[in-house]
Amino acid sequence: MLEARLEQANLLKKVVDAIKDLVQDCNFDCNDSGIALQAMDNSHVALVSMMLKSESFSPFRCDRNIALGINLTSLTKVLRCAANEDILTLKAEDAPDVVNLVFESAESDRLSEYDIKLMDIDQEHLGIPETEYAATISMPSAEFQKICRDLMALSESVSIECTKEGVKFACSGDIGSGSVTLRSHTNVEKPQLNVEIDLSEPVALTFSLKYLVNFCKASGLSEQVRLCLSNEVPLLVEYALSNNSYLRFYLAPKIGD
Amino acid sequence: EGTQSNITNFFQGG
Repeated sequence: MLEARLEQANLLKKVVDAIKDLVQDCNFDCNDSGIALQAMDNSHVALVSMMLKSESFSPFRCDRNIALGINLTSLTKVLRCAANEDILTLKAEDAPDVVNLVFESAESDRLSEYDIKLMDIDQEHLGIPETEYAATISMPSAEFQKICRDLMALSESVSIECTKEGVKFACSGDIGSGSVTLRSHTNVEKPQLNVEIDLSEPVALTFSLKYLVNFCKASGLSEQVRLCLSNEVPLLVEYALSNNSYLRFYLAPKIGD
Repeated sequence: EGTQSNITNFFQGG
């Protein structure tokens, strides 16, 4: 059986909120290392990969592998019933029909309990190769969100060009063009504002802004976001969570003219 | 602007 207790319901609320517009029905794959999710969007352009390690829960118990097929709209409805600071416990039997969610207030004696019916989801699981990326950029997640939103006002696509000079986000559309360039920057007092660029060779790729803006819904999960790029492979956008847990998005590039 | 590629062109099913 599965029993996984989260100190704050807020973490799961934010994760589900960040991915629910991209993917609808997902298997939450539970095993002794934690709870994982991998799902593509309907058009097969983007891939979501979430890992909540067992260390992110206390306690965590999962005796055998269980796939919980959950509709994210249903999960969102139930998670709305939890206060952000509630303790959240997920429970399921070994061959479950439902997943049980218990919300407990740490400050009062309230205990809420909900069951969500599970679905049989036949999802293609993709193997994501280990990649040595040519460029890795760590930057404030709010800054990345603003750049994507700003450029989307002008164009559907953004080119991300990384050289030793810095990283340039550029777009052009019907009304004109725009760009934002960032250089490496260290703020000793506020390290969450750092921009770090690690480059082994120059990279230039073009991506759909609609998807990037969607990924940025995860900005509330982490002060920093990591962008990993290599020519002609999908972009990795990673929001690191505590205990080596993460929420990753992969986006296929636009190719050719 | 380029043509949007598909994520399954890069990551293999299995």
